[in-house]
Amino acid sequence: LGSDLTTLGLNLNSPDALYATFTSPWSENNQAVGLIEPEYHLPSCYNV
Amino acid sequence: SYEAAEEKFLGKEDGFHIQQMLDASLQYVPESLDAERPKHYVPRNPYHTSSYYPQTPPPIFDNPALFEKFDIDTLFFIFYYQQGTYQQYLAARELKKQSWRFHKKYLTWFQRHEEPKAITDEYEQGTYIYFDYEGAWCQRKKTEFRFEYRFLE
Amino acid sequence: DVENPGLREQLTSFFAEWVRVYQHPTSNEKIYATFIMQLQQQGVLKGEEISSMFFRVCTEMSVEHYLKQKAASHATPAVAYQAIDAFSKLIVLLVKYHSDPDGVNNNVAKINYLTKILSIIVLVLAQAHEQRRQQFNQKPFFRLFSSLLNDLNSYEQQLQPIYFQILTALSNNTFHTLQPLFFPGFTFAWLSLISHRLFMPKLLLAENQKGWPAFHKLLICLFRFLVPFLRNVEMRDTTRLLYKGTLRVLLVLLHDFPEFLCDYHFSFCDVIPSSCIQLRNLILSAFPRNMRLPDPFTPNLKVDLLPEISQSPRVLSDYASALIANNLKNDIDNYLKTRSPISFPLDLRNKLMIDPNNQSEITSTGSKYNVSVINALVLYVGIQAIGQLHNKSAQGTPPVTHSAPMDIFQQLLIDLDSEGRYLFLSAIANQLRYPNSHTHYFSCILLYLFAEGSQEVIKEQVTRVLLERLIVNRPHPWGLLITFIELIKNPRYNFWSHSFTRCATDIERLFDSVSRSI
Repeated sequence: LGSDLTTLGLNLNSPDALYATFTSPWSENNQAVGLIEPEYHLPSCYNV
Repeated sequence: SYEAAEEKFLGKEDGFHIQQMLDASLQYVPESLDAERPKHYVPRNPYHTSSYYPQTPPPIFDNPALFEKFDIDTLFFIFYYQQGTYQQYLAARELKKQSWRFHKKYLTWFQRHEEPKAITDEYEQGTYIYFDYEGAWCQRKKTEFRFEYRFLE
Repeated sequence: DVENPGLREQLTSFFAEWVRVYQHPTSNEKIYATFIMQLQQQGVLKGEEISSMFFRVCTEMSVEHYLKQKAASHATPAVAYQAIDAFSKLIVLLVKYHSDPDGVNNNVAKINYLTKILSIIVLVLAQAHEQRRQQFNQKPFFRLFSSLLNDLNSYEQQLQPIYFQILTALSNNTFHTLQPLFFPGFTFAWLSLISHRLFMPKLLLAENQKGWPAFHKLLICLFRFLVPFLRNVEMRDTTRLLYKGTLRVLLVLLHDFPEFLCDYHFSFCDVIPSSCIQLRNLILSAFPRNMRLPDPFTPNLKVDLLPEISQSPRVLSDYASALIANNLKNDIDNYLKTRSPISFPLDLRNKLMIDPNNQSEITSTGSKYNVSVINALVLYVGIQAIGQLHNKSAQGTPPVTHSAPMDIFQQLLIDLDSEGRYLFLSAIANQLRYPNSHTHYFSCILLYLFAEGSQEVIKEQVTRVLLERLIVNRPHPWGLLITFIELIKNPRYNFWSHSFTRCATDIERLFDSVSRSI
């Protein structure tokens, strides 16, 4: 019968993309946003 | 080839070997910590200070809202002394919000002191404030300065 | 002579020096560039042999450093990974500064250079995997690729012209080579890497979906590896963990990239064992984000009046290739065009079976039928039939029924045994997805086959194929729901009069509960 897929630690109702905070297929809780920094880019000229 | 490998795998002896390797690898399943962004500098033997001296920036410094509260000097300090970090990115973003513009040739930030005297497609010219990060670590006024847009980050 | 110990020692000292440079708190790009210049001047990066040896030494040294640090248990991951992180940074900087010696095309030179370094890392991993067997530790290699993804991402702007090629080099060369079937001891690391937030999304978000084929190939590798484990219902801890990890990755794809699952549904369902009903439903439930699905429970929902119902879904899978063998595709084309020779549908059954002498294939597929040929036949004939219907629709809508495609479908139902019929009906049910012309056509076909089924067992099997997909945990594809609702509600099918709906109390209870929930 499969399993209840809402218990895999992903917020399936999230309005935002899940991939940005997806830390690992093995993690029971992929919403630990604190673990990873959000996506950002530093222009090379900021390297002073 | 793929088919040959699959043939081998689905054959009994290799299926068993693969199951064994898979079971054995369970002890080394990567965790989130293993995928963290590489730490550029990690003290090999950190000096054990009191716990109230944080060893890494507290998570609050990842919060963009905090940067709105910093004064301009702090933003410049983070920008020039926390290079390559998310904090530098947040400081630059806040500086831009406060109408500072990064000059790619002089590697510093400029702000209009008054409405420019001339604005063309290539540049604008007038009196600006800029941040002197190499000299006296202060803001200086520059008159008759031409900010060429090709140098605008 | 790259094996001589003196050289190895010297290369080791260069790498150790680099780790110190990387580690130093005041190091910056200028210092990095100076160090790389020195490496260049020492000739370490010049010769093909010596530079390959250098990267091999860096890989082995950084992995060894990790293993030693971990053995000395006090080491934190950050400390244990220092040499690996340093190596990752060195690779990215070398690629960034690399230029074509002939000055022709620096971008191509950079990609070739990175591909070479990656292949050396793969060779070191392969040797460790082969030699250490159950003691092989996937973590240092995982960290090396994960740090590479992080460092490459930090230089994305400077590497922009070739960034997509870097991702496809990682995908097609490195990760495809390191797939679980070839390196089972690296499986968990591999799935973490291909679903990494700095890899999978970047590949799938590349403009014009140009990264989709590469990721599709990796996902097929995963499913093909899982097949033997998933076919047995009971799972061991490892397989269960691997399966849950797969579900998580698919849920991220379903949530963020549903169109990717929509367009490749055929090849994914072609590989997934028919026992993995929820896994297959997950893929078949995907629908384009710009589409609003009408509530299947809407009373008197007129499916055939939905605007999307006449639109053909995009199928990126190469669904016809399985029909090329034995000239089957040409025979089908010929019959669909001329409805002759009349013997064609009668001979079809044998063409769907695996050669009885090929026992190993029968063992590996777990069936005497060639499931891929059945899946391809159903979709191919269906698509041709939809095309014929659209062409003829100008002259009034001929019934779906008396047509060459229907000859094929009905003859198969008569000729196949229960296993064959189940696989055939499953292939049809795999097309019941979001509102589109395939869903509509195959839903009509399934209901028609139910109504016209000469034997009770056919009706039972049509019902079973639908029901087993409904009683599993969500998600359920929209097309599946509207087909089953139609079956049990429309008096034309006289569903409840069939004895099999009451063949056992728990079955009767099941039907009651499903029909109530529906």
